[in-house]
Amino acid sequence: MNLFRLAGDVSHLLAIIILLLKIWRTRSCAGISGKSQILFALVFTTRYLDLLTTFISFYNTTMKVIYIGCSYATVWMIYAKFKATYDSNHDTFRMEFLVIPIAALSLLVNHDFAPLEILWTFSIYLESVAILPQLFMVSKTGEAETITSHYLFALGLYRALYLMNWIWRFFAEGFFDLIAIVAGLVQTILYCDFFYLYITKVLKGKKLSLPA
Amino acid sequence: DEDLEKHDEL
Repeated sequence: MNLFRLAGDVSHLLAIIILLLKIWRTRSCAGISGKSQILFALVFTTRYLDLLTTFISFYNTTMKVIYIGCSYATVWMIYAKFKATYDSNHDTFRMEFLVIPIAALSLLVNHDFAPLEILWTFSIYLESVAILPQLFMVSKTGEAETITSHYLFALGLYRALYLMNWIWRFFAEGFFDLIAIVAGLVQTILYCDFFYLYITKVLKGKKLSLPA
Repeated sequence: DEDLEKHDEL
């Protein structure tokens, strides 16, 4: 465990909690893509199946359980508890356009052709693009609430910090996982445009709105 | 490779 990885995990946790609290306290999931949240629930479920087979550390297990639990709680709030506030008209990204090609890719490009390994690979590839329905929704409506922007920033920052963790691990331990690195790069690049808007607008106290 | 069988990151 190095500082980049810890900071990445904390950033990830913060993003998940910001989103949960935003929905819970405003009693509304307006502006949030339920589809991205379903994809994230699928990411955590397929990646953390090793909870049942492998014990890595107390920290590892605890974080996994929190991520999965919060992820399902978020989906439940969007599709059940606060369903009336869910903006489905603007959440029109087709999930199958991501899930099907990624399922195929994870069968073709993986470290080992074994069920758990393929599901892990699927989760890594899917995570890299799972935010697309949310970004699509923001670009469609042309704006995002400030709290939603904070959520997106923390979520994007997490993988960027993991990239630094992988550079660190390569030099410190000789460890590298090409699947995770390439997917992590793709994931971080998808956020770059948003990072730019966040820094130039939200951090200066303005609401995130896109030029018409 | 044992490291890959055991994914220790989140």
